[in-house]
Amino acid sequence: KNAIERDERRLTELGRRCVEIFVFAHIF
Amino acid sequence: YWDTDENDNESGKKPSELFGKFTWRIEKISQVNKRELRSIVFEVGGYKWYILIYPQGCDVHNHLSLFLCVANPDKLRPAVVNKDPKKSKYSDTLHWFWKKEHDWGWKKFMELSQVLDGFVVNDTLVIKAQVQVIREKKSRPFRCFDCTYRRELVRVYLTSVEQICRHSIEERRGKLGKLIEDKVRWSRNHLSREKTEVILKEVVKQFFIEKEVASTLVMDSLYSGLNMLESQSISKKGRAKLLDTEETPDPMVSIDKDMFVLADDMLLLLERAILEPFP
Repeated sequence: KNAIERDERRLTELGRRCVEIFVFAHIF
Repeated sequence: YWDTDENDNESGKKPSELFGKFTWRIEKISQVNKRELRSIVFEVGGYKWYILIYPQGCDVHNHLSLFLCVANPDKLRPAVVNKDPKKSKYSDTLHWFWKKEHDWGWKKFMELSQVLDGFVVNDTLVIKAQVQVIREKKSRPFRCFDCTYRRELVRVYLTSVEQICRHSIEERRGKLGKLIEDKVRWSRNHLSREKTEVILKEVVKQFFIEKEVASTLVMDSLYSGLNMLESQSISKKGRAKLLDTEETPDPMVSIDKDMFVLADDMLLLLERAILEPFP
C-alpha cells in the first residue's frame, strides 16, 4: 500500500511541476 | 487530489457513465480460420464499440492484431487477460476517432507464441476492453475514471510518464535559463499572472492534441497536479496534510479565481523553476 501511495504522490507532484513550468514558460 | 462523481460538477454525463468494460470470450480459438473476428457491439459513454482482432495478424506475421472500432472522438484501452492476472497484458492509448479513422489499435499487439503461453486456456481467448469517453474540453486535463485500471497504468507506465514530464520541464527550463541572466529587466509586479484557461489549453495541446504522448496517465497526472495546486491555493490544510507524509516544495504558482498567479518574487521563483531538482 505504501508503494502505491508513493507512486500516487509522485504522479501528482510530476503533474504539478508540469503545470507550474507551463505557467512560467507562458508568462516569461 | 483524485476526486469522484460527487464533486464533479461539470455538466453532462457523470464520470462513471463515461467508463465501461467489455469482456469478449472467444471459444475454440484454434479452429478459427477467418482472417478477422469481430466482437458484438457494446455501448460505453453513449457510443457504440466493437473489438476487431486478426488472429494471425493484420499485415504482420506471428502477431495477434487487436483494434477497437467506433465512429466518434474517444479514448480506448484494450487488454488480453492471462490466466495469471499478473501476466495480463495491458496496453493503453488515447485516440481521437473520426469518420475516416474509426478504428485504433495495435497490429503487433502480441506475439502468437505469447498468446499460447497462458492467454489461451481451454482453447478460449479472453479479451477485455476498458473504454473511457472524454468530454470535449480543451482547457482542462482529464483523469482516468477507473481506480483499478488506473493502478494498473501506474504500474506499467509511471516510468514513461516521468520521462515525458522531465523532457517537457527541461525543454522549458532551458528557455527560462536564458531569461534569468537579464535580472535588471524584471520587476516584482509585472507579468505575474495569466488566465488558467489560456495556460491549460497549452498544456492539453502539448500532451494530447499534438499527440506527443498517447497515455491516459500523463493527462491524469496533470489533472491531479492541477487539483493539488487548487487545493493548496484554497486551503493550507491540504498542504499540511501532504507534508505529514512527505516533504513537498512550496507551490510556485497559486490559483486565484480563474488566474494562475506567481506565488513569490519573480526572480526567486525563476531560480527555483530552473534549479529545483526534478520531482
